[in-house]
Amino acid sequence: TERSTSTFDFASYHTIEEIYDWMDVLVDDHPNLISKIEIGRSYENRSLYVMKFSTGGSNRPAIWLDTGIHSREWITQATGVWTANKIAEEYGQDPSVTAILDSMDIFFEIIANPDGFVFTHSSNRLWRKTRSINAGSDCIGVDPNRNWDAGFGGSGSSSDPCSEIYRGPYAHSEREVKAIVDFIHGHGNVKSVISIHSYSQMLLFPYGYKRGPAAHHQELNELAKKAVSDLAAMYGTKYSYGSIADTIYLADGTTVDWTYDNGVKYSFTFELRDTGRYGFLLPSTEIIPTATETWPALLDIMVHVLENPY
Amino acid sequence: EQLFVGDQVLRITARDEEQIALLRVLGERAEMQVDFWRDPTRPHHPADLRVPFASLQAVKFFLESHSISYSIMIEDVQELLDEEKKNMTKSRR
Repeated sequence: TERSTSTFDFASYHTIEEIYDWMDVLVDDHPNLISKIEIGRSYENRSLYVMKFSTGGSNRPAIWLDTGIHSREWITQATGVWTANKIAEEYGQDPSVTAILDSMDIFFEIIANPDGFVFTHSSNRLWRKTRSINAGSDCIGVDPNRNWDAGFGGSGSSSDPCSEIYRGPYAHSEREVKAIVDFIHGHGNVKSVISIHSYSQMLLFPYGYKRGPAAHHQELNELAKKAVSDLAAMYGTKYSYGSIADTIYLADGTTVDWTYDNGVKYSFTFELRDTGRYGFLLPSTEIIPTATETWPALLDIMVHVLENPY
Repeated sequence: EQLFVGDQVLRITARDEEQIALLRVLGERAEMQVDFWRDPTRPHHPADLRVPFASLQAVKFFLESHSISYSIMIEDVQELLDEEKKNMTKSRR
């Protein structure tokens, strides 16, 4: 039967093969808007695919989105699939999405940690890290959200390869991280990075590796406040917001601290819902409500980026 | 495939910094094999801890002996995983 995005079940969790197949169908369905690029290979040599949404131009200002960098956070990859489809559907329909894509590109890495994601399906559903081998240790993997060269090696990460927040042998040691680093450096015009995690219902921005406010703290805080308010308006899901260090704890080597320190002003991390009962094992019945409520918050950030060029 | 039969996730609420420190110590005891799904960050904020079935008694004793309040968020992790897998199969069909 002809594959089509209309037969894809967004209200269910999927394997990497199903998601990668769906990506190809989405590209086929929107050949003038979406292309699939490979930004590198994972430790186990899987492709790191990024969906590029572009209506033309050359090296336009861009927004980067990623989900699934912590592989067990399945609600994020599922939300990523729904959101990518939403962007495709709304271009030409929704004035904000149309305005954004008429001036900017969007790059969306839905499975940022493919090795870990495959491992959660095959061997350990609660696997979080990459699957790289650590010399001198029986323990596998590095926390890809502690491996970035931003405050790398501080107290907000661990030097123990068996720890869930093991920082890795050196900054950007993980191919999954280095691929994004190289992409953002190579592109040179990324204006916003939104890294989507779960869970605990928070919208966070730099810094995590230090307590002092970021240079743009006021603006990021105001934007986060608006975004979480519009998110809550959907189903009443309450988010807290603020800098990582103030809202949760000191965390070193995180994605958004590195992107912010490398000139990406609008750097945010989402911690999606948990409803207080399921943690990482959010039932698939909550995929669409979660993605639906997150959409207005994402749109707030992307519109703000469009309207505040720098 | 790793199974989590009988594992529970406890939602723990520390009342002060001392209890936060105790929870961190608990998290670092390798023999317990516990996994903080949500880290202990500050008093009166929930921390979620997955506890393997084999460590349940010891962990609950530790919490109760330090008067650290907790509730059971997930009674049996494997049951939820089985449900999740069943739903994926159903959807695929």
